[in-house]
Amino acid sequence: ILRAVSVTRAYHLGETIYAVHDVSLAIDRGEFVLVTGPSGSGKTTLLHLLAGLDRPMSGDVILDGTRYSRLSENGLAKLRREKIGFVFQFFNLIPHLTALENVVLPLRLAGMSPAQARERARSVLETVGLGHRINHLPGQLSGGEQQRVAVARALAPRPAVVLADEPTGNLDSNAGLALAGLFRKVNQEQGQTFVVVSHDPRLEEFADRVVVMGDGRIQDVRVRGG
Amino acid sequence: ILRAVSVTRAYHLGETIYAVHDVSLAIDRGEFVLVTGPSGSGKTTLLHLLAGLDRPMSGDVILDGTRYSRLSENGLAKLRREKIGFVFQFFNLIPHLTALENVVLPLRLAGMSPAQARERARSVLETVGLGHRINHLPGQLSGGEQQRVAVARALAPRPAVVLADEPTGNLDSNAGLALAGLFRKVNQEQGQTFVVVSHDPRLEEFADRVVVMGDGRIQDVRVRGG
Ligand SMILES: Nc1ncnc2c1ncn2[C@@H]1O[C@H](COP(=O)(O)OP(=O)(O)OP(=O)(O)O)[C@@H](O)[C@H]1O
Ligand SMILES: Nc1ncnc2c1ncn2[C@@H]1O[C@H](COP(=O)(O)OP(=O)(O)OP(=O)(O)O)[C@@H](O)[C@H]1O
Ligand SMILES: [Mg+2]
Ligand SMILES: [Mg+2]
Repeated sequence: ILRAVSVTRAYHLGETIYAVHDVSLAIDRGEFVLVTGPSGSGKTTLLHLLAGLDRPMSGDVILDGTRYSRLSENGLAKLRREKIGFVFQFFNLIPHLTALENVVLPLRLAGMSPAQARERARSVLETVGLGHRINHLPGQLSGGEQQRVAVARALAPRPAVVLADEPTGNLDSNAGLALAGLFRKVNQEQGQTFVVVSHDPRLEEFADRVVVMGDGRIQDVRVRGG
Repeated sequence: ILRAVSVTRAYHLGETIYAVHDVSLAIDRGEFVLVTGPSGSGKTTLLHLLAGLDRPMSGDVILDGTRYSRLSENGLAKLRREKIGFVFQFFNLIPHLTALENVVLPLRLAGMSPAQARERARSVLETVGLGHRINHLPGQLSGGEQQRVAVARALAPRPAVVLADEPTGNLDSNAGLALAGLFRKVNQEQGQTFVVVSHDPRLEEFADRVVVMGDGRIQDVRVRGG
């Protein structure tokens, strides 16, 4: 369903820094892939390339047969809206909208009616344990609560592919495991594809494959049960 | 050295939410205290009260005999600058300053010469593994790299008290343990007092005491070896 073909992303600050260096990765429909690796190894950069939030200097990304290099910015945004749910490493919630409104927004953009969107948003927020905080603004929520709102916003539209960047980084171990369990449940029951970046070694038991990054390259790929 | 006496902090959004509810905590000079507890249990709020970044509705905080309730905003800021190093949960780095400049700033405010401040800042950034990123702006760093800059900024002035909010939340397990080890080393060699909020259970082995928060209250206090 989603494939990176020899993608490279570098920055030029005096010297050239290769955040992602000649990476190829093919993700099957319905798969749950964990991406791990040291801080600064290129995980976030790779995830942004897979979501079309950033463009590679060379190589290409293909989602359901569509090549990102052939799409305009608008085309990429439309593809993302229809097929991808993204959880940013630092949430990117809209500060002046409540938790509920932040989750309703992508549903309304996808054409859902206001009443249906609120109902779906409320139910996903309750699933992540925030039923009692739905009318709070992001600034009135703790770090972990904001993170769970960001997760709810990505899951609510039931996207074909969920790309999540450290979704449990600010959660205590119970809430973190509960969230990973929720991903696995959605992955298995709805067949949605998950690519999750995490430093949490416990997530390995939820994944079909574990991709280990190092210095912008894929260093190792481990298959579960393999 | 640092004492919270029956502090309460609540928010009124229709209902009253007690983020911190009648909490008393005395921290000895040179102690290493870990604060843990579920997401939303009041850890960040308590740390902000201890740093004078937020004022309690009732109760008081006392640092080295000085009552926060007697101090003006300027007085609190001066006390913070002289005695406290703070690591924010989401870093609060100055976006248009490089990593080096972000760490130099508190040193210059403390009266250090430009050359000395740069030397000290460079050495602390190297200690946290960022010698190769000192001229990057926060937007040109990964999540974990930004977090390490925030830690370096808090440690550089060698403050009497270090208050750190999830300092390893965005780090891989090696970098996280290395940072916790650095805190412990500074705590034991320089006698600086540490209060660290973390969900990472491995930090318990570094702490003298573990304070467990729940629903705004202290639920449990465990002493190491106790
Ligand atoms: N400005 C605010 N208005 C209303 N409620 C707030 C506000 N700030 C925080 N809260 C609430 O106070 C509670 C405590 O928040 P706090 O940030 O201290 O939690 P925390 O223990 O640090 O959680 P985390 O581990 O998720 O960072 C939360 O339930 C939060 O919703
Ligand atoms: N705009 C930029 N300019 C220069 N270098 C950058 C820029 N953005 C990222 N980098 C560098 O690219 C490398 C990869 O960054 P990336 O954010 O992908 O790492 P990561 O694996 O997500 O790390 P973390 O676990 O700390 O979040 C880092 O070393 C970082 O310093
Ligand atoms: Mg990252
Ligand atoms: Mg917090």
